[in-house]
Amino acid sequence: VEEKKGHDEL
Amino acid sequence: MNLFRILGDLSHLVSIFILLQKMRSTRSCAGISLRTQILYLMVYCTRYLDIFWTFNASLYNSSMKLVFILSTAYTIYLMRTVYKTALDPQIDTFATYYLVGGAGLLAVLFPYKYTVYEVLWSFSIWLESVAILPQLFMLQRTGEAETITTHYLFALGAYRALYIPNWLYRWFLEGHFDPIATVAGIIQTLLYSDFFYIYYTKVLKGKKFELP
Repeated sequence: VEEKKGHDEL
Repeated sequence: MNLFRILGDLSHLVSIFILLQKMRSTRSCAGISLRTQILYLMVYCTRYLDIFWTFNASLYNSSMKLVFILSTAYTIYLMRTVYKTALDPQIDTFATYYLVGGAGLLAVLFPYKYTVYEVLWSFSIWLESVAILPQLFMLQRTGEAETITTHYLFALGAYRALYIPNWLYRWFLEGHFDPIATVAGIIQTLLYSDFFYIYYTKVLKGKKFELP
């Protein structure tokens, strides 16, 4: 399972 | 990155410039809620904390974050100095403590992870969803607004509304789903629905923004 990337939206 | 998100971010950026232009052209901040502006500054400062360590995310994100923090701080500075004679604390009275408290409670109850950054991020998302309420409340009390102020509110509301198709796009095409941002973003857009309706039926048809 790919670890959730950080928040990439504004 | 998709079209909806770009348009949403541009709409957000445009809204801030319209607000600054409104103050400059009318030489007044009449009709603008200082409370809403302060809530937005809290939103940006708590959400965009990561500019100090995520240089690798993207230049686009980092520069937008800086612009949002600095321009909102500048707006507040102008409202409290140059244009302070137009501030009306008798009208701008919405109980913002409840909004901050409610957002804080939701952030502590449902963060993605129990880290300071994640709890503050969640807080900022919930706070943003209701930060416009003091402004809308003020609008309701005065019953009318300058046209340029309604353009500002429309652009600001359109930003989160445009994020909704962005989230659908990402969910179906990228398998990316962010339940906190999505639920809060839908609430935020719903809060604008009355305003959008009057903006569409009056301002876009050349009439003055007046509440029925």
